[in-house]
Amino acid sequence: TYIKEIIFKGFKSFGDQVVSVKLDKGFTAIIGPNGSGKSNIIDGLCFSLGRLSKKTMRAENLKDLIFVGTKTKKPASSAEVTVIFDNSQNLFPGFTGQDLMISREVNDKGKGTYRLNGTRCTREEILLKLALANVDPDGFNFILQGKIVELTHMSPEDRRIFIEELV
Amino acid sequence: TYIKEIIFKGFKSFGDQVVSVKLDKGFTAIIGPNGSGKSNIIDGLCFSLGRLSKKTMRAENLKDLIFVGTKTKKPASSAEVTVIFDNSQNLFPGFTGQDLMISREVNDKGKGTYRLNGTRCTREEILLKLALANVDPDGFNFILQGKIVELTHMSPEDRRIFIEELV
Amino acid sequence: KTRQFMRAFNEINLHFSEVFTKLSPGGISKMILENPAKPFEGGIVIEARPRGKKITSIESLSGGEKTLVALSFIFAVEHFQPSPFYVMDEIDAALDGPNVHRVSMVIKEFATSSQFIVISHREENIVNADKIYGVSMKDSITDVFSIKMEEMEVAPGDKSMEDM
Amino acid sequence: KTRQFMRAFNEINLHFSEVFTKLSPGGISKMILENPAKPFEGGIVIEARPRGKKITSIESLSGGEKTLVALSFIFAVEHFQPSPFYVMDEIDAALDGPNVHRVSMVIKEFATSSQFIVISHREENIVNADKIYGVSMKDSITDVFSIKMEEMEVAPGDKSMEDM
Ligand SMILES: Nc1ncnc2c1ncn2[C@@H]1O[C@H](COP(=O)(O)OP(=O)(O)OP(=O)(O)O)[C@@H](O)[C@H]1O
Ligand SMILES: Nc1ncnc2c1ncn2[C@@H]1O[C@H](COP(=O)(O)OP(=O)(O)OP(=O)(O)O)[C@@H](O)[C@H]1O
Ligand SMILES: [Mg+2]
Ligand SMILES: [Mg+2]
Repeated sequence: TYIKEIIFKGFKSFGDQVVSVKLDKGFTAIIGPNGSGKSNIIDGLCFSLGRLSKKTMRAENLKDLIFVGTKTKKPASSAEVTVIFDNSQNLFPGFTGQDLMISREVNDKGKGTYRLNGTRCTREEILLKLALANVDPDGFNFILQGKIVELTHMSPEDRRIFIEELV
Repeated sequence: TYIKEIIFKGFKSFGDQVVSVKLDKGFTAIIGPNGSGKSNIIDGLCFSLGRLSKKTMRAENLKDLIFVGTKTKKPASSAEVTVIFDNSQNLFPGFTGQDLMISREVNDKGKGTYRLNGTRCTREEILLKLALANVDPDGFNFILQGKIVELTHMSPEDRRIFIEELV
Repeated sequence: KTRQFMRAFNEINLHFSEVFTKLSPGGISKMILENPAKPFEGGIVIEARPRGKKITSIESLSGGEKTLVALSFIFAVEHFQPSPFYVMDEIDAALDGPNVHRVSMVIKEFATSSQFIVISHREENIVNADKIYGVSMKDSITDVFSIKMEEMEVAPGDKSMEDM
Repeated sequence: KTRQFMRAFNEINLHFSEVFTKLSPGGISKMILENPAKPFEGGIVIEARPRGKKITSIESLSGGEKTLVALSFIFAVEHFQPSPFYVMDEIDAALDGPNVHRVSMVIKEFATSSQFIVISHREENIVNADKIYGVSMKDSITDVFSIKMEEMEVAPGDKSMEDM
């Protein structure tokens, strides 16, 4: 599988509108000036896949992920990110013939919702589906900004445990 | 005052020989490939000014600062770094007419020595001289590799304490 | 269970050395079990030696060298148990030009089997991408748009991006 | 004592805003006392707002924006109580081209009163230096040598350095 599309609404700097980022297999580069929103795309991806650690998404509370508005635009009342995984290989049985759509929303009361192809579900159900694809929202396949050098500072125990958990 | 010269002998990647880096006032850039020794120059400067934290010089023990040798060269038996401060403004009375030369050496037994213009002295005496120039080996005027973003993560208390200590 | 672990360890170790030598030509690296007889009672230590240098602790390697070691480890694990996608946010920040290029070539190689989403300011990396997305602030809101490789004349994040 | 602190705080605050606006044009930043009535019973919070954006916590700023805030703070303190020298090791790692240039110009400005020793891989920074030192491995030992600005055709740390 691969990520076909990430859709943002009201999330961080994406404004109170729908922004769609279509992706392909292979090597995609994301470029742009400082502060334009590149890492926010990644935060959105982590958020939608059920990442719990707000700190790693640079938010103190989940509500900080909601677009705060600009000089000319009002804040959003909720933040939602949807990730679409390709299912052409039927890696996700139960969704045969369609792609897997994972959605997560948080409103300004701090209340959160997960959806699987439009149907409300729990975070655990999301994680189960992701596990079929060997995807983990806290996985090592996410190297966040500033974190690459830290990998060499892993303790020997943690490194062994990491490999243990792979098998 | 300003740093006129930094002299390395047996220190980290500088080999068991004397390497001199002459500096001028103003804006000096140091460039080169990864792993060539740029940050080691800074480690040497910190070392000679009496920095105690080995971790910030990427050494577990002081002995790790001694050149370990290469495929073709033997290790050094000690590491020494000398820093020469301009004294043309007589900022360091007691050294009138000459520059201030601070030297620090550590040998492979882990034994350390400080020298002021060739004469052995204590680390405290070095710090007193440096204080005349408002220089502190652990000061904020050293922004080490990877550390600039950390500055924004200072707690509000630490930031206030920092300004308190300036006055 | 130990046999499973050792099989994974040995295979990852093999790829770890392979990739490191690609990123740091003439360099040697390996993972070492602290307790080879009883692996689960010790950890895994990494040794890395760039060409011509003698082994120093991984701690005393430079920022760029540490980046190459970390990436070699990630790619080695990828070889053993691929993830469908990888996200790399400015992993080339500490690298000099030639190393950015080498890392980019390894990403390109692994991108034939996994999806790589790579944020970068470095031209030597971006030019190897199959697809480029530009991100900029429009009325202080993030705008995302496709960029054709031919439009990429200047180092990105530079003047060309500011004009957009 | 409080008066001394307030005088330092206000002066540094002034320079902090000045320098930040130089580095982030149209941006506004300030330091705020958590307890203005009793400064020593609270800390100092930083607020920074790039042009057009609304205040978000300093935590949610981007890597490049945080770098500019941190540098503004350092330069503001420099203004108030200069150190004879400053060491900056790859402070431009997270910056895009235009921001590297702005930071470099501010270094140049402050370098008239303090000595700046700056390690960098970024051409837009290095070209502003008064003096350039090249560092390379020769027989696996560090060699340091002077470089004339005219020799600097290619981005350093790039092909030109590898040929040396
Ligand atoms: N809830 C929010 N509402 C509006 N804007 C926000 C919100 N949270 C964060 N931002 C803005 O997003 C910007 C940071 O975006 P991001 O980290 O994605 O930048 P970036 O493109 O990765 O930059 P860099 O190249 O410096 O890493 C900041 O300017 C911040 O103010
Ligand atoms: N005691 C020692 N003896 C010999 N070599 C050493 C010693 N300690 C460290 N080194 C070597 O110094 C090198 C690191 O140098 P340094 O950190 O100065 O590189 P750098 O030029 O700053 O690189 P980068 O651009 O990646 O930050 C490493 O390859 C390390 O093996
Ligand atoms: Mg970023
Ligand atoms: Mg370095």
